[in-house]
Amino acid sequence: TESSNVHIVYLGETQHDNPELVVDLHHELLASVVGSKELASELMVYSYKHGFSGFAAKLRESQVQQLSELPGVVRIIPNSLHKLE
Amino acid sequence: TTRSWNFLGLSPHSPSNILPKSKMGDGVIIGVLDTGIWPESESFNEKGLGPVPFHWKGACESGENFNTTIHCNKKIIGARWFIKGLLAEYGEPLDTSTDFLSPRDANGHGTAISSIAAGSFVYNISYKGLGGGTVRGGAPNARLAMYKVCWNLFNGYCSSADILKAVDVAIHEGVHVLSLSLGDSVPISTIVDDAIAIGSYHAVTRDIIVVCSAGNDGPFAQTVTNTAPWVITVAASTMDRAFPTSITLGNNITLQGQSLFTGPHTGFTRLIYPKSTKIDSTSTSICDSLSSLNKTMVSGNVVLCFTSYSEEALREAGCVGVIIATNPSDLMLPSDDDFPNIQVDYEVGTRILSYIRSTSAPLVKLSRTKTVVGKLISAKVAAFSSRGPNSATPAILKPDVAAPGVNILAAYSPLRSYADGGYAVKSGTSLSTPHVSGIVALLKVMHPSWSPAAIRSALVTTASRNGPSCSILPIFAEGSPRKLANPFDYGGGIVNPNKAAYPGLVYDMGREDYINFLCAVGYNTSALSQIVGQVTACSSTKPSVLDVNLPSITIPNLRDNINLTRSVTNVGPVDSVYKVDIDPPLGVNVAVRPDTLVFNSSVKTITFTVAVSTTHHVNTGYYFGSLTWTDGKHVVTSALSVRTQIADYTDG
Repeated sequence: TESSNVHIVYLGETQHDNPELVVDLHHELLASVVGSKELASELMVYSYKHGFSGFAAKLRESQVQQLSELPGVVRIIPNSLHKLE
Repeated sequence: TTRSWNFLGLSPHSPSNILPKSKMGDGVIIGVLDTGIWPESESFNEKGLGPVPFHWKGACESGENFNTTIHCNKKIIGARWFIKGLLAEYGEPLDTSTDFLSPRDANGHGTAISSIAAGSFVYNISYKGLGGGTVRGGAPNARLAMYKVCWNLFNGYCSSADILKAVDVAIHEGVHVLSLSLGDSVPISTIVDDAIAIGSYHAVTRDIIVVCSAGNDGPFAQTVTNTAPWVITVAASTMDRAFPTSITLGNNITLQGQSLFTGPHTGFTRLIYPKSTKIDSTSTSICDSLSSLNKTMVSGNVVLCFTSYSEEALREAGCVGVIIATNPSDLMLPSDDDFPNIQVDYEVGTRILSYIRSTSAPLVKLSRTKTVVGKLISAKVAAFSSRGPNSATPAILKPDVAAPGVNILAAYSPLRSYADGGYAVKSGTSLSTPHVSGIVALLKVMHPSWSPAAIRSALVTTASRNGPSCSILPIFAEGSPRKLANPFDYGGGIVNPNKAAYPGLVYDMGREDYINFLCAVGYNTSALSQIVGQVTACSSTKPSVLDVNLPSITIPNLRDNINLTRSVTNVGPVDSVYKVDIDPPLGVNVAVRPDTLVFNSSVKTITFTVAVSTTHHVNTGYYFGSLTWTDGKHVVTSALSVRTQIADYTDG
């Protein structure tokens, strides 16, 4: 019954020069919390893999809590709306 | 932009400005995160542009009504769109009928921003005859990469997940400048929870300059957004142009309002100050709702309204025009040709009301708006421009600089009814931001090795705090009441590109300075190492935010004596001697050691100490001063903002 929202999981500087390895790392990290790579792929919105490392995914609060305790996770921030000025 | 670049000293007719030396931004790529782009606009023609910069890794993406081979050229060299974050959060199917699922801009905002930063020259453009001239960008030879992250859904919003993806891609593709005319709502996120701050940190550490809008929540204090110390935050000012509109009363007295009324004059028409037909405690003005208005009374007449009005209600009630007496807002909406809306201040409004009450048949004639430009009109900080102090990190002065952002004529989506031939007049810090982005592109050509912090320092320390050149009168900030502007209104002042190109000294910053800042705001060693990408520890003594090498000094809570440090790097003549000139804030002692800086071929950077103490015995508000280094030719000014806090409570 827990609703899920998009969250940005920020992992800091990229650890690999190969973006595909960075993406794999993101899926593995998310899978470790949601249970499977398939589900991780389903929940993944974006992988941030060039300028920095992180991903946006649809997460429940309990999953946010679990992820935030994993090593390498700098910060998890909820997706928010920005306005035109 | 038909006036703004002339106002900023970048007229193409003047050989002495930096346009020729900067090759008008040739070779620089400006990434714009916005609502997309209208590629057919003449502002994006590729006439005279050489090949796409060789290092560019970006591309255009086709989509709805956007064909890469047709719509991208040597001006628009990148165009992508990001909507997955918005869709994932707000569910599918989202009503996308109001926008194009492509880089094409239905809203118009992104087209305007792009044309202001890097639009090509387009001659003889006006808004229905107003503000006529040449529309162009600050860096007309720079290239544009549009990253569409804002959508014409909910009237123009952008999700942080999409923004962050665009920043990630833009870093990879090789932009030099990122321009974000987007903001947060107040209360703003702290830097650690701010997606724009996070993404821009990684951009800036790769020498990409990030320029952001300060926000439109002014004139109230503590409303400034995009407050990270590594971005350039831009406030909005007016320029030396006005749009006066004559209001001629039946007694032949003519008063002046402001409008964008382009229709023929109304002829003498009955003038009414409407009375409400019922008590409505939810309405701020009689003119707000149709139910408040006496249709019989107002139909066919011009009405005088105070505070606010609803054009829809007035039109439905049969009014033929409105004079709105209000606090200054600097926001003028274009009038339809058949429905003039003229803004006046309360003083003029009261005079008109007095006239109405003095005669049995008051009449008024509303004339077509005129365009007036020149030195008689002084620039001021716009009322809507968000103000400091910075509510997230008060010791970091924000905004950094101001630039024109009021009544800017720029390219727009022709889908908007108020666009005249694809050009419209708009106001906001959105419009001031790309002015700075364009200038940054020019500086990047002239000084390719300067860091983002050095470029920011050059802009801030050389900005104008006085009126037009030759004037020693300080700039005002619009608000209630209008007041002398201070650093919380405009940072260093109104940007001065010709001086910024030759600042003499710069307050430079690099990765180490940003690490010290992150330590100061509380990141621990583990998080810091992740952010930086290598094992990094904060020093045992926690760094002070006051020591961040900004081109300004802001002390939000001075009680005891404080010593802070700054370093300046000589970017002028190798052998230079600078002396300090201090204008201390009221009741604050400021001493600088050393007070003379001697640069030569082996001494390029010098650190100095600023000792600050207060003579106040009570909590005060902010007092302002300045610290200036000068070698007789260059004048390098930093704003000083100091608040004494003796008692341990905050009183705003």
